[in-house]
Amino acid sequence: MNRAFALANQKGGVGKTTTAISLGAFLAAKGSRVLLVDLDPQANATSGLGFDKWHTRHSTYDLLIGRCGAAEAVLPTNRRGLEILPASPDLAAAEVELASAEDREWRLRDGLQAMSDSYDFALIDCPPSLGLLTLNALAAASDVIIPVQCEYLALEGLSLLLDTVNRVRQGVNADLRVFGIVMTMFDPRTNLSEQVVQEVRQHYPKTIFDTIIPRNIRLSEAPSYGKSILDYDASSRGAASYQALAEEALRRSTLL
Amino acid sequence: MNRAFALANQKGGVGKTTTAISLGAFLAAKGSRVLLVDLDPQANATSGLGFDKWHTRHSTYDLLIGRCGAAEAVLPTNRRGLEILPASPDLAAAEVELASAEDREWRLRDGLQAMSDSYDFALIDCPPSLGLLTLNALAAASDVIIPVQCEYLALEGLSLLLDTVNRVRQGVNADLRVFGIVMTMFDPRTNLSEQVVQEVRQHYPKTIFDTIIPRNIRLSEAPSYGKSILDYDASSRGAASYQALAEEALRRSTLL
Ligand SMILES: Nc1ncnc2c1ncn2[C@@H]1O[C@H](COP(=O)(O)OP(=O)(O)OP(=O)(O)O)[C@@H](O)[C@H]1O
Ligand SMILES: Nc1ncnc2c1ncn2[C@@H]1O[C@H](COP(=O)(O)OP(=O)(O)OP(=O)(O)O)[C@@H](O)[C@H]1O
Ligand SMILES: [Mg+2]
Ligand SMILES: [Mg+2]
Repeated sequence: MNRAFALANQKGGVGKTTTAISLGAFLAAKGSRVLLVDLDPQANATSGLGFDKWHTRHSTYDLLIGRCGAAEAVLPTNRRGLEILPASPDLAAAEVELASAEDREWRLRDGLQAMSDSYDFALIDCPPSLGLLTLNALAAASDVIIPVQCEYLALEGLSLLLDTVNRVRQGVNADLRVFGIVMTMFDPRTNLSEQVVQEVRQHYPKTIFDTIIPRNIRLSEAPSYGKSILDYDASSRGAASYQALAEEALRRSTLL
Repeated sequence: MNRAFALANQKGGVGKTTTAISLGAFLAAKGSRVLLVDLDPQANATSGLGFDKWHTRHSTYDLLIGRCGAAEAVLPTNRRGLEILPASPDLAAAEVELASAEDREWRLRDGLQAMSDSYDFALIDCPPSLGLLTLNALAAASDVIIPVQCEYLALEGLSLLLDTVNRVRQGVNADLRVFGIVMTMFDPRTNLSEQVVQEVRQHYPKTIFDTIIPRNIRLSEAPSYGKSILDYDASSRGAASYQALAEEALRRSTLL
């Protein structure tokens, strides 16, 4: 595995799932072997690619509690090069069930270990919280990608998240890096979007991606067809922006 | 207390905080005494009304761990009739700290008991998860208001949330009712919004509010000024829709 990216932000609705699916599709289209790991009990990445979260053979829940290996849970998608480790709703029980396990933060890392030669990239979609599921993702990942909505309320939580990443680096994963902050749902009709981008660019100039994702209706329509934006509407502004992000991510991953 | 509403939905970014602040402001403007309870470690309701979440005297965290009573934590806002029980970032630690306490789900209910004669309504803003903090809100509340974004991914989690409400009703709070589902961020430029509204109206015809909240930039700008939409831009479509929602909620609360 070249890199394993955790898509994390405890603020809800900022584009974690949309970025995980879209980036995964474009990295696969450029020839990389990509594994999408759905670690959110809402299972939006799973259903967003057309899978039925209530009837998966195995899921990330089974992997975390040790009922199966990763290879048994992985499913191919319609996009060559992109596979998914689906979530199921019982993942919500994992936080409570693992709470007293010695190795509770390492379950995902250990589970993915066997797959590391099969993929170039992993993208781990996290729930909107900093609980045990997100900690598992941060312990398993090499890098964190932080989607930040171009809204005032989304700015608030950024420093808390970066503190958490630092704590994880000092604790369970010394190699964890912040790979980039991607600004999402940019709306040119309001000054607020531009102000939020300027604010983040000022505080985190080296971390923020140059690529900014615009608010684009086609991105919110794609999951209802069970497709990534690349397969739903490759000509949309949403698709163009995620293609640019994939190219920027590939450049960064060879530089860092 | 006439009613205590929990604003709950584990899907992130659907408008829980915006609805709690906006509804609170309009209910206060119509003469009700309203307490806004911020139960989210992100403390967006606290900062959205202009308070500094890092320097609150007391917070909902102190209330939950028994360090103070509710009366000591409550702060007045600029809007007469609206007061707030602020959150602070250390609220994130409450889930772990209370995990082994006997009465862990009742902490908020017990803490608010003393205030029940001082207010007509309470609005409890929940984090985007179904963990201990949201359970505390559901145990303390008489009713649940569920904001649902007019987006495909937001539909997915609705049945899971309603299952959770049923379980809470059978467990810690037999009186808990679903007061209403409010559709948020309706965007007339896309068929998707209308499809989602139809879908919810078909499955939950008696629960869905008639009032639909449109996507309106002024709503996303208001928190950066520390004001509710009523005080930021009373003439906006966002303000008009939340005024209508407050009126509909008052009608329902006398009927149910
Ligand atoms: N750039 C965009 N333009 C328009 N809509 C978008 C965009 N990105 C995401 N969306 C839509 O906004 C909503 C929130 O996005 P998404 O679900 O990806 O966020 P999330 O951070 O994964 O949410 P959660 O915190 O619940 O996991 C979804 O309905 C999605 O389809
Ligand atoms: N009707 C609306 N029109 C436009 N923007 C809105 C609307 N309602 C909310 N917003 C904005 O969308 C974002 C998400 O809303 P909000 O923070 O209220 O959701 P939430 O459900 O409380 O999120 P979380 O799950 O993180 O607690 C915020 O930036 C808010 O300002
Ligand atoms: Mg998501
Ligand atoms: Mg909120």
